[in-house]
Amino acid sequence: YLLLGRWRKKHLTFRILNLPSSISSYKARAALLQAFRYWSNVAPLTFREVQAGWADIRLSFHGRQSPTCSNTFDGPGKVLAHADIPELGSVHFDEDEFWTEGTYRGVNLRIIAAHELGHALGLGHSRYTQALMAPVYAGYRPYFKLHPDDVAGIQALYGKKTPETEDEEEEMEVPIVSPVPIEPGPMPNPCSSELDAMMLGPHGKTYAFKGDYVWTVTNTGLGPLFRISALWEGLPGNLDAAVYSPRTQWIHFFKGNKVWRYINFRMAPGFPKKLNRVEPNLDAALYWPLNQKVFLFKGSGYWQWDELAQTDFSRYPKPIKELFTGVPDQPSAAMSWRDGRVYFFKGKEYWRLNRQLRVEKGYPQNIARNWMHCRPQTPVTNPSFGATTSSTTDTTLESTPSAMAPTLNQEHSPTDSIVDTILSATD
Amino acid sequence: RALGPAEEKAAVDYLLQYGYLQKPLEVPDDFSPEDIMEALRAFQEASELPVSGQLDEATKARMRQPRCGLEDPFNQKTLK
Repeated sequence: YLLLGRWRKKHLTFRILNLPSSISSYKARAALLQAFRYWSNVAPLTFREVQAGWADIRLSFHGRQSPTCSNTFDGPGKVLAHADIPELGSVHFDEDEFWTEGTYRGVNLRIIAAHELGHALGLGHSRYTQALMAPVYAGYRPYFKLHPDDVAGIQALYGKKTPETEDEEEEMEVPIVSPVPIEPGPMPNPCSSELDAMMLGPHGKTYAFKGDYVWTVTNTGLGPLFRISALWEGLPGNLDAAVYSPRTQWIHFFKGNKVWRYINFRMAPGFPKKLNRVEPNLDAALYWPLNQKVFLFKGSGYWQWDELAQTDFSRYPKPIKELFTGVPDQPSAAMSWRDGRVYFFKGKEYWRLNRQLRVEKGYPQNIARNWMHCRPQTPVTNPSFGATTSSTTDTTLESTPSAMAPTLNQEHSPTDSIVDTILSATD
Repeated sequence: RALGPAEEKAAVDYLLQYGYLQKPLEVPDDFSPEDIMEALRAFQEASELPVSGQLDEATKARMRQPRCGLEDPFNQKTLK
């Protein structure tokens, strides 16, 4: 690596002045935000977006003419982008390139942006042709990550990312989550709302979705309600269904005729996609560990989907009642849970199914009482959890860490630090 | 095959633009063949190409690859 300069501060602001026309602004923004994360994941740097006024780092697109840059571009190909070294902060992309994301065609905006941000942070070109900071674009790589030489260079400038600096950043850090100007819907009451979706997510955490909000459900109480988009950036509220597959580590969210895929809290490139082989406006989804398939539900029918194989849906939807004995049509949510059973939720009730996918005796039961800890003050035995608790109707945060406390992957990004806050609070 | 003047000029422009050749302050632009060979060798080595000092097809192809507009610090002489 080569060091060309450095910023005297580590908490930088950035502003996106314009975007290319060859890619949706949503995807372009996601690509640029991810480009920042590559660096903030490995060095004690934070980047906060500002929508107006001055910013330390300013990203823009121009072509052969530019009122502000003497270094004009040369049309498609050849020079793709350039950037000034610290502490100047301008990062320019050639607007005549075919900027793309999630495909081998064109020029990948996320990778080029990460390279140029390397310059804007003080790195020169690397001798390693496979390093991000190599001068020549090495093409789209779906599971791109920084080369050790890139990491060594940025850490030579700003040091390693250590727990102390992460703690320090927690106070300082404003996540790279651009202020979504959409006003959230009304905050739901977990005790009286019909659920949009339920999901047993990564690290064994149970998530309940309603409107624009999500909360975790634990044996000892409910987590705080958070806006869905604060956790899963780019995901809308009022979801139809949510399902996590331990087989692929993918989380799929469904709404209308679209599907979103996340890995933990990061959207997979190329998503959201259009739902075109199953019906839109699904009711629920679940992953069944016994055959490692995802089941999608709508009305009285279901689809069985193998995430890793080309599934022939021509014989679907099939009647739910044929396979899930005793459950209602049009469920509002469904999930396979940690106890090896399958749960269906509808209205204020839920059904528990055994391993033969048959509803067990004594069901349906009340969701608010048995899942959402919404019960009268007097202590009751809770058949679902087998414990006697006397919780209140408001969401009390327990201090007892859950055995399933998640160990988020080491690469913390600002969004993950939001998650840290949630998960530690919840636990 | 002898190089056309346009090809040679394009190559010299590339080597100049990306820091493999240094525009000398005191003498006019034309570079000695040794300067150009040394610059080509530095570029070929950094590009993991056979180091010949000649402007061969592989070197010209590499020069056509899309890239970043900043200079490369790979010619120790110009880097100094």
